[in-house]
Amino acid sequence: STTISRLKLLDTTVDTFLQKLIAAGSYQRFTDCYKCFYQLQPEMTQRIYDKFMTQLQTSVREEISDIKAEGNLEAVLNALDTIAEEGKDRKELAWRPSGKPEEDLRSTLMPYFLQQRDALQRCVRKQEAENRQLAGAVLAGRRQVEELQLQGQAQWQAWQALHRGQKELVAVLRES
Amino acid sequence: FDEIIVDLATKRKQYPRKILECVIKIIKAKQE
Amino acid sequence: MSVDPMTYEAQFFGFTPQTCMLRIYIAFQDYLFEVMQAVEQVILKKLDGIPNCEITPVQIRKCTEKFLCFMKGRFDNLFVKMEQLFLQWILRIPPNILLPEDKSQESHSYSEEEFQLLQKEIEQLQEKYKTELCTKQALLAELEEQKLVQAKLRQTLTLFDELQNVGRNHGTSDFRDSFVFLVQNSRKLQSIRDNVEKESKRLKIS
Repeated sequence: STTISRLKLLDTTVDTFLQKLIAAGSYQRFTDCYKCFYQLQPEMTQRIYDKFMTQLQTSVREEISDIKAEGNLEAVLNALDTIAEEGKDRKELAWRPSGKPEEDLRSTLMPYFLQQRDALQRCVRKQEAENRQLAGAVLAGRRQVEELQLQGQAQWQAWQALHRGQKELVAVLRES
Repeated sequence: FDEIIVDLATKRKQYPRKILECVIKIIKAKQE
Repeated sequence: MSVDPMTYEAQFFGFTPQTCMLRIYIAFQDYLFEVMQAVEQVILKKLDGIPNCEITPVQIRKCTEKFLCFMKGRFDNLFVKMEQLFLQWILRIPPNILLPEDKSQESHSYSEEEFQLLQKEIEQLQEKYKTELCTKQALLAELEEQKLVQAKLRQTLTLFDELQNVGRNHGTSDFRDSFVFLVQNSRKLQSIRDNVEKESKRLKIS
């Protein structure tokens, strides 16, 4: 249950590899192979063997450090630990690229197009509501104009009648 | 083969974001 | 056996795990060979310093090959195990894990039809929005026009009112009534005048 960090796992794996490699290349084995020299110079053989093992380990560890630095492995592996930790409760297989870029891209873009559609729907609804109000104002304005026209009409007719009356009067007066 | 994989993977990582940035710019421009 | 190119890992690491392992393998192997070579050089040098030494360089080379062959065998075995560990547990994106840049794939995968449908819907909404905007312009234009017309009509009505007021200011409350009154009065005056004329004729005659 205890999740070991990938970086630690890497170091442990390399350490184990080295330990086993050194265990395989034991001093016993070394002296068996270099028997003639060992019999001639046992102390020297021990020193050469020790130096051999130390150098091998040093070189391997330096290589691993170089690779860690080059690939920025420390940060990358820690980041992967975090990502894996966040997703650890998920049981089913996660999505993987389908090999069809347009298909994969669709899912990337869709949320934004859906947002655009929602935004457009809001704009349309807002504009429709505003236009309904404006339409109401226009209808009221039309009624108002009609009202004013009728008033003007009525006044005009009254003056017309007056004018006709005036003519009659003149006619009457002229007669007399 | 390895280079092809790395090249493909790099594109998979970067292109969706780049395309998305363009699409978002287009959407914003249309809205404006 | 199909090779797993581990492209998803390459997307995350920026290199393929197999290449990484190959790089490690070659480096480790080189070191093994280098150190072995150094060991052999040191031994040969030591032997040079020993007078009447019977051990020949060829013998030492054989010893080196024997030891190296064994070490290389063990090295390869161990490396295979280490590689498996690396590829399985360290340089691998767990199958249930999605990389952050692919988060959008998590929600829902959309079909081509859904995508086209949404594009169509967006276009229709854009057209609809444009229509609504045109409608708004037209309504605003009419409202402006109505304002002008209403102002004109009110101006006319004001004119009529002012005329009315003129009458009122000169004692006639309502023009029309006063006009009717005027006409009636003038008719009365006419009939009085007619009467007067008749009376005077009668008086002349008598």
